[in-house]
Amino acid sequence: MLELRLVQGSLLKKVLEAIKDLVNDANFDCSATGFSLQAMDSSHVALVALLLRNEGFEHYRCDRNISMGMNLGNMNKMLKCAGNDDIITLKADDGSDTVTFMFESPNQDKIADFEMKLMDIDSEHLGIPEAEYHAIVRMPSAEFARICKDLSSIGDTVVISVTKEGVKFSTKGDIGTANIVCRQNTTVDKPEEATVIEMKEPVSLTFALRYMNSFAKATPLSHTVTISLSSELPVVVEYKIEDMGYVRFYLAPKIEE
Amino acid sequence: GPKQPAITKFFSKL
Repeated sequence: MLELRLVQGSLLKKVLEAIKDLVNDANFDCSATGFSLQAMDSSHVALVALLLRNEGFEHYRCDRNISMGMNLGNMNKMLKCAGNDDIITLKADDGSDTVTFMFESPNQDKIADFEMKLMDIDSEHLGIPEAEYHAIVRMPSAEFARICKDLSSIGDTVVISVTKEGVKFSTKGDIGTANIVCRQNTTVDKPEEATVIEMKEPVSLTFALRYMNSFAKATPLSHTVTISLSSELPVVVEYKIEDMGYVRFYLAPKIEE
Repeated sequence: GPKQPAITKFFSKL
């Protein structure tokens, strides 16, 4: 028996909006500690890892570990029927081939349940090793989204370089080149507006902008984004979900032959 | 230009 009641149902709606274009089908894994997902995009270049910890739910019951295969497009269709202020409850019986999403309006005057068919998904789970990152950049998520969108109108790839001067996002295309440098800036009114750069070593990596723009769909989940870089390792683009967990995107760098 | 490797080149299957 599985029953997860999320008072801030809009969080789940935002999570689906963030990942549905990157991943078609995925297994949601539910255990006593939380609700999680790990999935690769169809071309196996990027990986998304989601964690929603049990303590973030108002009610969390998961009698035994269960993996539920869902088509994220279909799941998104169902979650779009929930209001932004609705409480969302996920329910599944042991051995059932369906999951039920229950939506309750804040004043309990409307209760809806949507039952969705589960699917068998043969997915590979990857082991993500602990890594020491050469540079970690924390910046406003909206700023990062803006940079990726702007650069993708010029080129297809972004070079992200961290030096003691700051973090530089560069691209080039047929019409010309673009460079955007963000310096560390902690003298801001609110902590979420800060740009903080922790650098152990300078690092410079090249990534496909198409994926970065896809990751930026998680912007509504968090005011800040954390970008962790090490040479010859996938970048980690992390959006923390307040009091609950995170959505992390991993993207393999492009490598010179 | 640079080549795009798969993420599985960096992370091993469990």
